[in-house]
Amino acid sequence: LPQTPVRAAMNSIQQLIMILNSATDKPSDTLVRYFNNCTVNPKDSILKRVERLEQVFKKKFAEAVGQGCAEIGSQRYKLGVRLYYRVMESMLKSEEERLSVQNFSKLLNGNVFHTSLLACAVEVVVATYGRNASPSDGTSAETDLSFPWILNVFDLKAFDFYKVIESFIKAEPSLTRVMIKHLERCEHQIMESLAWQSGSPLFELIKQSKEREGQADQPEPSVT
Amino acid sequence: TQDYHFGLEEGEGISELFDCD
Repeated sequence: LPQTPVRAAMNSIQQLIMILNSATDKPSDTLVRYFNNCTVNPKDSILKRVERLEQVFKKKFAEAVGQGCAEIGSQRYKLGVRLYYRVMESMLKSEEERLSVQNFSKLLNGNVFHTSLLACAVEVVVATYGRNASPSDGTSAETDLSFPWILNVFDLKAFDFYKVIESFIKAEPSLTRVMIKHLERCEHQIMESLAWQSGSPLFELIKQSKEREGQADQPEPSVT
Repeated sequence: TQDYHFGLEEGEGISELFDCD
């Protein structure tokens, strides 16, 4: 039977919560094994980053939605963290199988990788709950938390966020079709616009690529 | 994932994307 928009939204939220009920707020034993296999154990830096970004997210969420909603922001962030660890473990298992390695020191000690992955997980949670994060008493104005809001919150470049999307979708088979389409729209928005904004890492990569190819052209300014 | 276009090739994954190969 066709669902009303409200019923569809409630089902999506329930589905997400059910999936994440079995996930943990901390790295699993399997994840800890991967951390221990690293040349430099990233566990402490990962935990500290998660803690730091919780405060950042809670603050920005409260600024966007209302100070009274800070705890709602914290709850949504915590769901995002569970998804983050769950997807990270799945990604590492796939990479271990693909590359036949167990030492992912460079990847797991990379701040950009973790921030991008966590941002993607939190984006999934925020998008599942929808645009309106306010209490339903009608006293608050609607607040737009839709993408690319999360990039501003975590001070993340769109191009770096883009890098995790496809692997995220591959690593999390429980993502609904609606959520996959949402992430695909994020990809398109990045490819068509956000990745080309001033300061994007894309320009440096293009420049390096041209230098490797031996071309001596001066890179065009980003404004053109 | 039927409608989603997977762009990564067979030998590509998250390690390459973050320059960790």
